[in-house]
Amino acid sequence: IEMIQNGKSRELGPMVAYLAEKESEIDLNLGPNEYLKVFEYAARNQTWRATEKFQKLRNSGMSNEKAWNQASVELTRASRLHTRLYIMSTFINHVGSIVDQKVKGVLIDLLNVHVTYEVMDIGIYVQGLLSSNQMDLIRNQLYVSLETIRPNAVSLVDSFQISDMQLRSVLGRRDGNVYENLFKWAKSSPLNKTDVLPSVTQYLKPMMDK
Amino acid sequence: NPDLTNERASGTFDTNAMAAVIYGSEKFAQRRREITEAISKIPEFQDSHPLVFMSREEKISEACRKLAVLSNYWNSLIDTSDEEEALHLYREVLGLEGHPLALHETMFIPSLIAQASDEQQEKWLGRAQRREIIGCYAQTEMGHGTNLRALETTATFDISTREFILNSPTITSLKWWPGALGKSANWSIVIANLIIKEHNYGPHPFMVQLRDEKSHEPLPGITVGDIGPKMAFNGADNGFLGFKNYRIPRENMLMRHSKVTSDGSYIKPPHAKIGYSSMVKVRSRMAMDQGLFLASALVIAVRYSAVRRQGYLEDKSREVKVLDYQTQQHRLFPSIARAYAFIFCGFETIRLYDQLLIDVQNGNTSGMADLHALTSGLKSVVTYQTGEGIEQARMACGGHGYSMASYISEYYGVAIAGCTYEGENMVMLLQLARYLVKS
Repeated sequence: IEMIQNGKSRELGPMVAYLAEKESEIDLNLGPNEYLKVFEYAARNQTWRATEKFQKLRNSGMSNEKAWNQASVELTRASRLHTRLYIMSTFINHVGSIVDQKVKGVLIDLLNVHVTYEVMDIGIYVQGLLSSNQMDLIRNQLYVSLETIRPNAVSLVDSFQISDMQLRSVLGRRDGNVYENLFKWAKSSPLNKTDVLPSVTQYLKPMMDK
Repeated sequence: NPDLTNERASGTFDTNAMAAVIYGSEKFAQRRREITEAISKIPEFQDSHPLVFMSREEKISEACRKLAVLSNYWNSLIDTSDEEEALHLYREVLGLEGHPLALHETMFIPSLIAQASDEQQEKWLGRAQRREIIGCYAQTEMGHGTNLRALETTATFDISTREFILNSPTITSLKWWPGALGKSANWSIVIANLIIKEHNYGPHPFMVQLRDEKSHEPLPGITVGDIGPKMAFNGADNGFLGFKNYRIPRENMLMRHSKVTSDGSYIKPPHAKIGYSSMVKVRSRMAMDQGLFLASALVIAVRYSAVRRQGYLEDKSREVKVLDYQTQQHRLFPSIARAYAFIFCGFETIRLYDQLLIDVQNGNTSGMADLHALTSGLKSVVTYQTGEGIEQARMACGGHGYSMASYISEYYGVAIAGCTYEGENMVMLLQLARYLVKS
């Protein structure tokens, strides 16, 4: 922000260049890149807000360290939004580069879940940019995306190809035979080596016999 | 289970093709499957008993047993020069609760690659890669965590003997937390303040032998041990380490970037943050690893949600799969999306890191600030959201999610450790904020 304020926007690193950009119209019907613009708006506004708070405190005579501490919650919010913007941006770019059309199709569905959920999640930061109608549209789009993903849910997690050996989970077994194995697992508990624990004989039994 | 079979039949894509996207190439996805298949045929690699029923000592012993077996098969199972194949092998055989070589592979060797000079790599890297020595990376101190500027451990250069003298002047200066430091490692990269002629040049990395290579006994001047049980990762012997006038040769300071000559002259690195490159590397990897922790919890929760039936929707003849409830989908699907996003983002960030290494070697450090700042934020956001996602996965499994049979709590414990290691999240966010403000 300080570079922008000093007229050095052209020297910004590529990951922070959006901080100097102007707001543009959002048309959510145009796809994930429009959601990215919403995130850019949120990250940019929050970064400016946090910086201005810090600068105002400093200009009021507060020390640099104290002003930084007083603005730190706002500053960490800016950092989170900047990072989430990067994650969303790489997700969109990666999906765009996939060749296999069936895989790409389901990842676009998943991307739609992501962008709608993420924008809903930062609703407070986009007040002023999006109308309540647009927020409703996003909310409804999220529910539609959940339904679209549903038939592929198991295949999407199977695709991680994490073996049963690695997963070490009775509940997550690939064959789905959960209940019989849950019982088998419980029986292998060291507590089940004997029917009567020494602690019962040593402490509980004498207590009960009193 | 017929429910899971039906779910698989309803999928619209080939999971092998998707695995190729997730793991970056068809070749590596295929190699993963081959390695998994080969491992499944070696009975000694199976857990001798479910890990969750074992004590810490039993877990460490079990990991050592498997590492010994692994050394017999290492060359036949994987391409040993391929880091990803090695990590997959470790994950399969040793799991995620930690083991004596955990930091050796993820911190020690990468740091030697990034920070040791060519001569130093000649001396130590091959030995490390052949596992003739076990190393770790000791930076964090008991009273200072990851606050590099507050580290107290000193490495004072003695011009007369051309040695560094290592000291831990206080209890708070004890190295504290590094995995495998307590009982397993016999060498470590140690971060200490470099002092020459009473001038403090700040933290620098040193290659330090901790234990005798034959007896494994700690060397004189070294205090080392295990820090005790943790929320998870209890198969690892996280350790403490202190020094009392412990001398190492001048050549044991890692000198790819900064240097100390035999007459005690200090040569600065080309970029102030060059020493952070191993941190950038680890944090880049973290996004992908955390994505896989989240993915693992989701594999459990989604499969179980397709098996578990409870309550009725329209059809009253049979209970409904809990995965058909919108609330369950809302709980799990955005996290699936995040797991994919984290993995893709991890790939991109590792690519940027690899590019950065090439640039730095050519004297161009311009990308360092952008990436260093970003990876600070990335590890914070990803570890936090992974923790959130795993907790949702646990609750999506109802009461059984709370049982160690689900193993979700182990994934949770291991994943959220990332909120504090490699930089506590709030500190990392403020580090990124400083960069944003300056921009």
